[in-house]
Amino acid sequence: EVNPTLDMTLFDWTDYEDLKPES
Amino acid sequence: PDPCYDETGNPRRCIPDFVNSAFGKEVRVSSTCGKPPSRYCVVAEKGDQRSRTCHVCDSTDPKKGRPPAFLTDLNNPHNLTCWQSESYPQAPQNVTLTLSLGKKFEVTYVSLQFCSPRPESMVIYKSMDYGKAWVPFQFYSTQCRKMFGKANKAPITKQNEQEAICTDSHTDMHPLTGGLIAFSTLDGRPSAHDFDNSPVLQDWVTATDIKVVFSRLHTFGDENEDDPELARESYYYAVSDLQVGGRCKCNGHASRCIRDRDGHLVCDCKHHTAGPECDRCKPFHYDRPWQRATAREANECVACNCNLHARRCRFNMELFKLSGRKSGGVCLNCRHNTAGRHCHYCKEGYYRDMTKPITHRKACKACDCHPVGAAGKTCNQTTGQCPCKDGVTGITCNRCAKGYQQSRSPIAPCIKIP
Repeated sequence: EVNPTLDMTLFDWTDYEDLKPES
Repeated sequence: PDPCYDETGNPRRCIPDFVNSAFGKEVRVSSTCGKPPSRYCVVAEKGDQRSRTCHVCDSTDPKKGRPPAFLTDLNNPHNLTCWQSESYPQAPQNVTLTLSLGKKFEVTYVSLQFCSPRPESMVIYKSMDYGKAWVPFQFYSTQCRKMFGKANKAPITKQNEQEAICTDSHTDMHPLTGGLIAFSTLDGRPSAHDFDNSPVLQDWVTATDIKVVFSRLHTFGDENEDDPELARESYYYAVSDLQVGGRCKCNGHASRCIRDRDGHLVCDCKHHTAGPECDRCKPFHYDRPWQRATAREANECVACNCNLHARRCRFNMELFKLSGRKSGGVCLNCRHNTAGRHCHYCKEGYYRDMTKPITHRKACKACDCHPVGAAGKTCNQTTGQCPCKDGVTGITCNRCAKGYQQSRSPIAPCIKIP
């Protein structure tokens, strides 16, 4: 069984703002 | 049928017709009689007796004018029309005839038919740059060494094929009228039989302009005797026909020359060539270097292979040599996300959709790698598989693999389920 698509909203972007894809 | 292609459509050498390229063209002359009206006398000989019949040259009278247009008009032997210089233009005063051919021609002969006695000395020059520089084609003189510093009838060898020689042939004063001077550009030149393979002779016969300089008159030596005026009125240059035989130069890639929009004479180029003399390849046909056509090989220009993804290309000699002299074209500005010499693969960030031919404008699809799940943006060129981070799966790396769950860290988006 494979998990569904990665949910971008679940990530904690606090330390990775520069990695965050443009919405 | 187009002479530049055979019956099966394959290219073959083609050349324009042989013509008298002087016919109907304007000749610029440095001297013409009749302005103001002047007397001239025609000498005739009967045995030892010499007689003179005198006439008037008058440029304002159509029946008495002898304009330069008569040099290149229809040459009817039953009604000869002659251009004529002013009388007694003796050295150092030369008389010149200059003819512009309008483009490059491969000249086979230059001939002059005289109404007066032939000159004692004259030179035929050619220009290859529309009259900026002149090079001698042939010298004529009864005294080659004295007049031009050249030996009479010097031999032409392979080493000096592009050199004008001097000859005393055709310089006899007789006949007093109707004499001919004909210069054959290839006559006596060793490589003439192998003209196709002789760039030296191909260059030698090329001309845009022809100039004839009459340097010295023949006289009977009576111009300083009892009646010098009458004698001098008998000495002038008069020519009924100037011919320049040759072919419009198209390097074997056109069968005719035509007028372009500006009225200039240009070759009607085939074999994917371009330029006034078909002397280069037309845009996008740079897969091999331009070459003149030969009897054996048309040497047509070949289009670059860009799989319909580029409109421009350039030639690279190194690649051409590496390919065994087959292909040297390099495509420029590959579109539709393609890359490479022939736009034959997908550029970074795209992969090949194998369901479509490479020539299809959608042959390359975006990798679309997941911004968090993928370790990079470049996918496998053939499968489209993005490089996934640990625990991530899917073509675009957008899911957690079995036994993994989504974390809150975008650096390690999938962690092993404890």
